[in-house]
Parts: sequence; C-alpha cells; structure tokens
Amino acid sequence: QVNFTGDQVLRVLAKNEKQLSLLRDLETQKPQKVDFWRGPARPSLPVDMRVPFSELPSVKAYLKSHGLAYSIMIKDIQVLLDEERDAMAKSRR
Amino acid sequence: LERSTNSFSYSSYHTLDEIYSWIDNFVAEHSNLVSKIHIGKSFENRSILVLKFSTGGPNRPAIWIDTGIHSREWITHATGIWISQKIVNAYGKDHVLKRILNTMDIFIEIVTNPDGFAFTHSMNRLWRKNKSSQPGIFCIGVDLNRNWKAGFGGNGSNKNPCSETYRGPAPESEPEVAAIVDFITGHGNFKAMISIHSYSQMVMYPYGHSLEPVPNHEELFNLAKDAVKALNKVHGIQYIFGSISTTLYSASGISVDWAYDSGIKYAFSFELRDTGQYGFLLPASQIVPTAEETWMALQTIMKHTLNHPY
Repeated sequence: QVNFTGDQVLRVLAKNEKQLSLLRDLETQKPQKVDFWRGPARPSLPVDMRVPFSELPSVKAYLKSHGLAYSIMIKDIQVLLDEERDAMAKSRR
Repeated sequence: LERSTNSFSYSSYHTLDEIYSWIDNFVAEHSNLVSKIHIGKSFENRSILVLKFSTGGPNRPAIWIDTGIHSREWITHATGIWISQKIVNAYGKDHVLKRILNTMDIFIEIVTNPDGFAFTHSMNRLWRKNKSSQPGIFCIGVDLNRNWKAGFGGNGSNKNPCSETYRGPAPESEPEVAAIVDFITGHGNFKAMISIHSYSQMVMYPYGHSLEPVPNHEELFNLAKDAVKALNKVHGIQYIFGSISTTLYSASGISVDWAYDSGIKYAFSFELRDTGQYGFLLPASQIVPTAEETWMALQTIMKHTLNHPY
C-alpha cells in the first residue's frame, strides 16, 4: 500500500476567478504535486487538495505568495487510513 | 468469504472479492426478485456485474443506478449494497416500492470501476481512475466520468494522461464505459439514470458540459428539490441541488449528460457525504445513515419516474 504519512488535505478559499486560475495552474504545472479532491470551480465553493508531505512546503509557499487563504482539512491522511483499515479488520473478526 | 448475506456487515467497507461474493449470495437468496447480469469485462479482465431487480415482464421501463465509478469514493459502493438489500427487504412492505417494481425494473451496478476499486484495496486507497494503459504513455488510468460521448474533451476534462480527470483517447474508449453504453442502448427502455459519487452533498442534473439549461430544466430542478427535502428529513443533512455546471463545475464527457442526450429524461448525479471533514475517507459509522437518506432521495426520483411515463 502506498503510504500517505504526513500528506495533508488543504482547504483553499479562493476569493475570485484569478485565484481559482492560480489553483488550476498548480495541476497544470505538475499533476503529481497536488490531487484535487474538490477542484477549483467557483469562488463560492472551497477547493480541497491532497498535498504529498514532500510538496507541502512549496505548495504552502505558493498559496501564501499569491494571497490564497487555506486551512488544514486533514492533518495526516495516513492516520485516517490506519483507522479505516483497523475498522475493516475488526468488522471481519 | 461469507457464505450468506446474513453475516455481511452493512456498516463496514469491503473488498471487491467480498462484494462479489455478497452479490452471488444475495442473488441466490432472492432469486425471485434479483438476478445478476454480466455486462462486460474491465481493462484488467474483471467481470462487470449489474444487479437486476424485477418482478417479471419483458423489457419493462427501467431505472439505472451506478456507484463507484470513481474507485476511491468507497461510501458509494457501500451505499449501493445497502440500497440493494433495502429493496429486497422493503418490497412487499413498502407500498411505493411495490408499485415501482410492479411496473419497472431497477438495475444497480455497485462496482462500476472494478480495477480501480481493487487497486484502492491493494495498493493506493486514493486511486480515482480505471487502470487502463496505452503504449508509450507513462501514466495509467482514465477518468471514467469524462469518457462518455457527451461534450467529450470539453471544459472540465483533461487531455493529459497524468491528470486525475484524463478523458481518455476517445469517447467510450474504456471497456467499463462501453459496457454500460452497450447495455443501456441495447435495452432501449431506460427512463431514469442516477450516478452516485462522493463527496460534497449535492443532487444535480444535466448539463455538466454546458451552462445551457436542458429543455425540462424546471421539472428536474423541482424533482431535485423534492429529493433533497426527502433526504433531509431522515437525518437532517443538508444537500444543495441544481444543474451540474452551475452547482459544481463544468465537466465534459460525463455519464448523466450522455444519458440525457440519449433520451433518458430523468438523469441525476449525486454527491454523497460529507462536505469536507473526511472527504473520501468517510468513517464506516456513516455508511448506514448515508445510505438511509440517499434511499429516500432515490425513491423520490423513482416515484416521479413511475408517475410521469414518457
């Protein structure tokens, strides 16, 4: 299994079309860098993206440098995955 | 693997083998109402299965429900299983469902993307696409909800094979999509199609590829509103509704746009729980409540389809 330790899901609230476009650029530049769980659509909808641990500093710096406000939706994906796997194993038992 | 559906946990997530085993047991235990149809093979040669709920009669008007076209959206497979069980339990007790099944057939494809789903269990829990590959192209997988012949290649789909929304080399290039298209087209009498995704809590209707309202926009708007209202009554969960392009985002080559353009007037796309606390990693404790409320929304659409023949 791919290990997602330290990967985070960031929630970004874009204020306008220009900021949405900056988020879309993230995928164009390097698709493996971010995985959009909720893609950039319109300013009223939040954008959720999984960022690998190794890319977190650069992606967060990108967001900050363009004035994009974000919060951490999931702090460590692997923690949730471990819980999910444990729950499945427990159910089987 | 379980030999009976009695010991199957509906409040837990399951592997592909467990689900396929459950399907076999389920069909055997309810052979008067349910049958299993093999509609094709996936890219990696796995069976693509559809459950048919029918009380008899040739080529009746039909309702299509699919879950799990995006493999990481585990809550949708689990909801499809719970709903299938609900149909057999409620038939005979629920007056509305009885009326529906005495006139129409219901088809449910629980694992629409079996290769991707197997991969989420074996290798990468967050895999979305199918597992097809092309010679000379490094990245794997096509987004099965961008591969339909409906505005194929337009806004909200991607030509880059490494993108999560890669549309594929051509419309219906993917065996998982082609199998459904062949089946629905061959049947020729589908009246409703509901494609179930997660997450965001939305009920939507065509179009995704265009901002243009569909001819019966008002009817679909009101029906989506009723469905959301029925859903909300179960556990108080709020869903939003509207056309796909105005509610969520532009998305081209999607299944419900194809269904609508193919003459299936009642075409809906659901986005189940939640709105972002867990996203695709919704805890199993939310499976049953999610399925319960989704069932009420589905029933609303099925009832409307029954009462508005065309």
